[in-house]
Amino acid sequence: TKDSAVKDEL
Amino acid sequence: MNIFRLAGDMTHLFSVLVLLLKIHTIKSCAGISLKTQELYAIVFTTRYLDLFTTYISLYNTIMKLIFLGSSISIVWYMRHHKVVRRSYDKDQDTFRHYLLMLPCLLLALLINEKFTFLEVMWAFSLYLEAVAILPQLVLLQRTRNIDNLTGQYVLLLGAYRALYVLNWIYRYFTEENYVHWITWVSGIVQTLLYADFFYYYFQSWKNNVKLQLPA
Repeated sequence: TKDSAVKDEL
Repeated sequence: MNIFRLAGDMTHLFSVLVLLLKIHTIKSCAGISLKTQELYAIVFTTRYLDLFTTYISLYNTIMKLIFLGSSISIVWYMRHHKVVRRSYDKDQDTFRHYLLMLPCLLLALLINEKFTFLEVMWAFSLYLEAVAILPQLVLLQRTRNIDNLTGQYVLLLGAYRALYVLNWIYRYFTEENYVHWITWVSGIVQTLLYADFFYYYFQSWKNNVKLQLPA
């Protein structure tokens, strides 16, 4: 799904 | 990484450096809210639990370690350093910050990207970060004389948040599958909390007078 984008922000 | 994200991270880093400079060289934490600093230490501890599970980049790992280490050491200095702690405005810094944590936890249990421990903690850290500046803003309003470093610290933190909003807009239009509703909504709420401070900061800068917030 769209919501599972990687959390690459701090 | 786009320019807004990098500039946002750098202003965040500078805000921490300004605070450490004040604490280390002037040996003072006057005007700084320990309540806000404690909340930030909790925010980074709960958000960066993925240090152990997900590797993103060396940059990402180093920045996470810097924000974790600096937030925890600032709290330590304000509580325990024999000189620094004397400058802490304890009587003015009365915001009941732990009361912010329960609603954030409940919200995180209800609204998260996935109902797992890491995801709930991640959502909690975002909700808590959105309101973590409140004790600091209340303290600023109570402090008669806001020194330059404290003003710059809050300005840099606000700039970091505003740049992250620009970064999200940029990423939304340039990347496929880039959607983070929880981050966006809590981030925008957080940025709006700085609007009032920005207004008075630029007024004082424009008129070349010392920053003072209305009571």
